[in-house]
Amino acid sequence: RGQSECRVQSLSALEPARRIESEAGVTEFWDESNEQFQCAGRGIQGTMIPGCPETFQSFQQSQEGGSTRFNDHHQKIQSYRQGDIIALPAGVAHWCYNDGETPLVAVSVLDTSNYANQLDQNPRKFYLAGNPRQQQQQQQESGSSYHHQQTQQQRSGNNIFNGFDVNILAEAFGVSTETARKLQSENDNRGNIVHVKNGLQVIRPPRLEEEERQQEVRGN
Amino acid sequence: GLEETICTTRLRDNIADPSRADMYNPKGGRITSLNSQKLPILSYLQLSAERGVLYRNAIMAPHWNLNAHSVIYVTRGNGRIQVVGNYKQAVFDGELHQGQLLIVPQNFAVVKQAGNDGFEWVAFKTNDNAMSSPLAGRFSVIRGMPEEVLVNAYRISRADARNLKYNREEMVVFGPQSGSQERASA
Repeated sequence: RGQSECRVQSLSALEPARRIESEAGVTEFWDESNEQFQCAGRGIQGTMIPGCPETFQSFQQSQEGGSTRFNDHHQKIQSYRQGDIIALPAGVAHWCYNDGETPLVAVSVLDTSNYANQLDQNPRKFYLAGNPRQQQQQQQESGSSYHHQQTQQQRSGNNIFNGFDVNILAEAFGVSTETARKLQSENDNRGNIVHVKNGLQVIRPPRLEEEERQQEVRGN
Repeated sequence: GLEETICTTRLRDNIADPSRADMYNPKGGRITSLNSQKLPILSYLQLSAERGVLYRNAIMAPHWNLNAHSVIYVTRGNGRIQVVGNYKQAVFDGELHQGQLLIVPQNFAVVKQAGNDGFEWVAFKTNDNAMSSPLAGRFSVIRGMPEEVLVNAYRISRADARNLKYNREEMVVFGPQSGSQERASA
């Protein structure tokens, strides 16, 4: 399927395509060829696992002496596209970015009964950036029937830096209090999905098709 | 052969000895951890321990525990501790003194700053191989992210993103930093 085919205008709840009743239970199957499952877009994703090295490095070459200067380094970035499954270990931080031409649609399955979870069965999101609280307050105003659920969402939306004292944050990071305040994202109303102007320029190896294209250009 | 393993297994270890510290910063202090890799009997108990010593005004990097709760017992000195969950206010923000105990739930972020007399504690963690993820410092989650992600996520300049990533070269125990603001703006 070409990228141009991926036009998901609206999503709808799907009924299972097949249902098999057995003696002691039921199995339901969904149609994997449905457009909603096909058009998932593509993206890149970074998972920060404690103790893992920053193996993706970039260097800048100075024009004068030809010497190389260290630019940035970070942990591994992985590409994914429709049909891929991404498994994230419990408790690690991650981010993702849509680098495709179509909306990126992903379904998350949270395993709260995993071996590592010693808290209760309520899924909790701990944001490292963003401040989705305000966005959810607006939702709360628009309807009262989901009040309890919305309140829970509102409580679970804040950036964890928000609760720390700004002076301790500044000292811990060795930055100014102004920068530490930006970490808290208090006046940031963009929510937890933000637009990146001019695309996200990160160090990463090319995708297979990109590499093939580059090799064709370089060919004799 | 199990009874032989049980009968001969080591039951005791010392985490107070400074020479056995896992992380040491002469300006900040030291951390010694004990898990089932060092003391295998702990795998039966599903527990591990951490001994921390922070010198005057030093900071332990803000971090969260990935797979364990932590029970902190203060053995000497005093320090300010903040514990933050997934909502705006800190769930704990106060001074801890010798003899006091504080529980830090799994995934909640915590930062410790020693007072004028320093701060010493022992923490019991409810996993025999407890892991934590620092938010600042050389092993931090912020350092593991691309600069460009920080620039866009926090709406900061490239220079600020670089400061966030690289200003703290220490691992998890930070010495007091009097001139941090001047350095950041330089």
